[in-house]
Order: sequence, then structure tokens, then C-alpha cells
Amino acid sequence: APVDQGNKDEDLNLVKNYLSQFYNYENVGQLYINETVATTEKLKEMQRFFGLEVTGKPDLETLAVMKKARCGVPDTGD
Amino acid sequence: FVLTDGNPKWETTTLTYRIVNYTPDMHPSDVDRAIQKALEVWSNVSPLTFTRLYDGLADIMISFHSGEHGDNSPFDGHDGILAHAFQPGRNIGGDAHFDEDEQWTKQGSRGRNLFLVAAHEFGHSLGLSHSTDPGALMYPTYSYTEPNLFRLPQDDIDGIQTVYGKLDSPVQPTGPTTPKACDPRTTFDAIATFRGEMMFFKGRHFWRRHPQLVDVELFFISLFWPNLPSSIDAGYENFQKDTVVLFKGKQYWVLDGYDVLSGYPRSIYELGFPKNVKKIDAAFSDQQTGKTYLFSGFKYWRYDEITQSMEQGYPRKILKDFQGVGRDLDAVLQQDGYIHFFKGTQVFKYDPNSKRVVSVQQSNSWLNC
Repeated sequence: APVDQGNKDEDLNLVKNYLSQFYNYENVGQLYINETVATTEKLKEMQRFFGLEVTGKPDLETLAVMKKARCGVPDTGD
Repeated sequence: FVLTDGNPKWETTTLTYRIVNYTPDMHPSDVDRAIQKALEVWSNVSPLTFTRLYDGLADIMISFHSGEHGDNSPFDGHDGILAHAFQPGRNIGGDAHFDEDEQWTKQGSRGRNLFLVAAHEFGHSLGLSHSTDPGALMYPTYSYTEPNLFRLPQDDIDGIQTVYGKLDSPVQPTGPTTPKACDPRTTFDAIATFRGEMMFFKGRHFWRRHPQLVDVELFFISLFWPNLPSSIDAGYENFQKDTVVLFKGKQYWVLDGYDVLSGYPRSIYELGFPKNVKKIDAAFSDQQTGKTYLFSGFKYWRYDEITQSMEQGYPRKILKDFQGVGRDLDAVLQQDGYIHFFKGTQVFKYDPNSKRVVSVQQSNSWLNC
């Protein structure tokens, strides 16, 4: 099936913004080999926190949680 | 519960707060009341007290802002982030900021309820971080509960008492806990099928089970139907009308998907119950005949969904017509020609042809445990 590139870009932005806001994505203490690994690890952290299946991928369930209205305080310690 | 990293806490239990500005969405007196009530959520279960200041610097400064507002944590417009608060400490420490671009309300499920959001934020102001318990107030995502029925969950009570200690009282407050599907003590308030799925009601939550999925999902009842009460007594699917009927006490509601039909709740006596019936314990509807069985205490009634009337000759004794299933049932389901009677942690599988119980299961086996 054709991929809706518009939605995909939107989702990637959502993931990036969400992780940046709540999982210190751009200010991590750990040193990752590249941005993809960092994203995967932070996604896993987020999925573990919310009791989702830990895939490290922005699946539908993960995106649905990211789209919920929420508190602006990070889920992990600073 | 999760404590904020480094376990920051206030060194005193007598704290001050100040409402710096107001949202135009609500009358100022309603904002005052919501904030006061949100602080009482925490002071009712801990030694903390809160005194309001009208000027100067208070421990918890409360304000409404849009977008960037000078704390390096800009708000993001309508929805998304609703509010944030800072851990205990001097200056900005303890302060709570609310996103002015939200629609703040004092009651009802529309917009964002200021009391609920403020109660969550003040948890941060006092040293709590986000909880991983989806039923906790300190869970990071917003879910609506009728403010007048709000009770601080046990997880949050445990959290704040870990930081500030218990109340100086022989009787300690307790709060609702989040049910766990595979706890061997799991019981149900009510069960109803709906369009091939099953809904298992328990307290403020319900589990949703899809026949093709292994995992069951737990939701707040209020997430789908904000105006429904918690602790539903009984429910059934009305196959004739493609609706779900739920009972609590002397009232019942009819759900059409995500909507509660207007005109509800209505009195169960309109269905033909005598006045000495105070609640319905369990119910199921036979898809083939359109007859609904309604159980209360040791009796049951039968309602004809086609003629919309209670049938003559009822109530009858459960013991007489369904031997071995007992009384005061929790829930009843009909599936694959059997009737499943739920009582406590047990389920009695009843064969209506042989008129006997053919097996007994653990209740939570229905949640794939």
C-alpha cells in the first residue's frame, strides 16, 4: 500500500518532540553511537514506563500514548 | 509511586501558596476553590498544611501562562502539555504553571478540569514524580474523574506519606487501588459483551477483551463515558438495539458506543421491578430469544426486549432454576450455549440443557490469566 509520507513525517516529529520533552533526548547523560540508537533506547524507556510492549519502535500504541494530553514534567529524573 | 530524583522535600510541613493570576475561563472564586480543594487532596492524607498568601513570595506560586513564559519550559498551545510544576526548593521550586491555552473548567468532562490537573501538579510541588500506576493521580496523562467523587488513589497516598509521614491519627486514610488482571483475588463488579468484545467492570476501571487479542486492556470508565459512575453493579448487551445497559443502585444507563443515550440515568422501577429491589447484581440477554435475565439477591426476573416489558411469573428463585450457582452474583455471561455465573473469584459454567454446573473456573481466567 502507498505510504502517507505526510503522516509519517508528522509522527517522526511527534516522537522527536515527545522524547526531547519528557526523556531528555537532547540532553542525555549516556553517550549513544548515533541518533537512531539514542531514539530507540529512549523509546524503550518510554514504553517501559507506560507498560507498553517494548519494541523501541514508534508503533501505533506508542504514538497513541504520545498524543494524549499530559503533564509537562518529564517522566524520568533530571 | 516514584519520588523525584534526589528525594527533594520541604523542610517544614506548614507551607504557603499564592494564586498569582487567574484564567479568564473560570470565575476567580471557582479557581480559588479548585486550588484549595487540590491542596486538600494532599493535606488530608499527610501532616502538610497550606496557608494562602495574597502577596509576596509563597512556597507554591500558582499562575497561568501561554507559550514561552520564562522558565525554559514553554507551553505548546491547546492540548499536548496542560501544566507543569517544579520540585520543592527556593525561588521557582514548588511553583505550578498552567497552560492558559487550555480550556479550564470547574466541572464536567469538557475542557480540562483545573482541580484534577492542579492536584497532580501539586504532587510534583511536594516531591513526587510521575507514577507508573495507570490509576494513580501522579500518572502523567490526563483522565477525567467527576471531581466530587474523586478519591486520592492508594499509590499516591503511599507516595506522599513516604516523603512527609502519616497523619497524626489512629485511623489512616485509604484510597482506591488499580486492579491487576492476573491477581488471583480478582473479582468483577459487572460484565457485558459489546459487538464481539467483552467489558469487565471493576471499580473506576474496566478491562476490554477482544476475541482476537491475547492481552486485555485496562481503561478508566470515565475515559469512554465521563458521566457514568464507578462500581457498576450489572450490565448486558441489548442485541436488538445494539446498545449496552448498565446498572448501579436504583438507576440504569444505556450506552450507544461512546455515547450515553440522553434521558439517562432512569429508574430501574420503570422496567417493572418492585420497590424492594435496591440493586441489580448481574444480567445477561439471550441473543436468540431477546429475553434478558436480571439477577438480584436470591431471585431473578426476565425482561422481554421485544415487547419491552417484564414477563409474568417472575421473580423466580435462582436456586430453583439454576442449581449450584448460588445467590448474590457478581456477573453473568452467556457464551457458546453455556451460562457463566461469576461470584467472587469463581465462575460456574452452567449447562442449560442438562441444568447443572459442568465446571468451575477462576474468574481471572476470563482475562487470559
